[in-house]
Amino acid sequence: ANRPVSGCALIKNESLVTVTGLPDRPGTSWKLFSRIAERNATVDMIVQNVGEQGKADISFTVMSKDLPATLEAVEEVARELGASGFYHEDTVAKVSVVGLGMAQQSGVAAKMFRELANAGINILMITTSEIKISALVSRELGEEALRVVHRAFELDRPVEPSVEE
Amino acid sequence: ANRPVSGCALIKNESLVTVTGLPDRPGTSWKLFSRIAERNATVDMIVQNVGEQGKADISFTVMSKDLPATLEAVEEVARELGASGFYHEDTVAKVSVVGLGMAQQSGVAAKMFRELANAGINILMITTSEIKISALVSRELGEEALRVVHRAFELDRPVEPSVEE
Ligand SMILES: C[C@@H](O)[C@H](N)C(=O)O
Ligand SMILES: C[C@@H](O)[C@H](N)C(=O)O
Repeated sequence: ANRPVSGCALIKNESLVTVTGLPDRPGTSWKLFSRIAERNATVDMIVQNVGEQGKADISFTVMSKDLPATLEAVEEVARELGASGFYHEDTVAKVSVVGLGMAQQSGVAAKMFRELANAGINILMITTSEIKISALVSRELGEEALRVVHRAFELDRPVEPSVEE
Repeated sequence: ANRPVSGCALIKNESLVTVTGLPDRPGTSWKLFSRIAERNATVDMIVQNVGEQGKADISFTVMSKDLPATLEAVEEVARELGASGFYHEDTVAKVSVVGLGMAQQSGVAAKMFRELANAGINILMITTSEIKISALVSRELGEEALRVVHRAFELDRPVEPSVEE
């Protein structure tokens, strides 16, 4: 059967960094991520929503082990660009569903979000591509989030549920 | 050679919808996307950054042809949930790079953002997955954005550069 979702996964060893009030002009993202790349920190999710009044917030996740180096880079860039501030959240987990047949993504997304809502799990951040939907939730709810999503999409075996510690 | 980026693409027939000040509690995302799915609108990118003071903004793109039905759904949900408001932007384009070897994504992201910055192209929204980085730019800069990214990653032929009108 051409199930829209072929697997799901949970990543628990990431930290979330948010930089607020960045100048919304060309060069900002380059400066931020090149400085982080120079310190060999591996960035996973990057999320920027549309800015307002010339300012934008950018959030991203890194491996928790790379957090100290990342925060040094972020502090420099936030100061140089005059950002409002930055903060990090260490107890997050990313739950994702993947599937090549997700063309009608709004149906799949709605279903995933329904399961998290019914389990009382708040979604902290969302990012998608054509074949994947990822939601950031608080870490202690990660296993529960994976369980309800796994059950909803009737997946007997998740795609290597990389529950990285 | 194991190039981190194997292709890039441009999508020009999307509209961006942003809903601001949504209640940041379980059920909000479900309500929004299930209502949109009921109207058979195809959602592409979904972006939510972390909220503040119990409110969060959610942006997403839909095919421009699905915009009227989408805005009806959004208006209902924004009213029912007491969102601050919503707006849409019709002249956007999504430029993406794809590559299985993107594990060190911060280096690839920094390079893509550098090219857009050097061309004076502002990034309106960012979303990523393990194998894809997408940036929303204003539509009249879409072709230029594709060109500079394509050149930077030395791609002789983009992956079906689906420049959909
Ligand atoms: C906020 C940031 O993305 C900025 N708009 C840039 O282009 O770099
Ligand atoms: C803002 C929205 O994502 C909300 N946190 C939810 O879980 O649905």
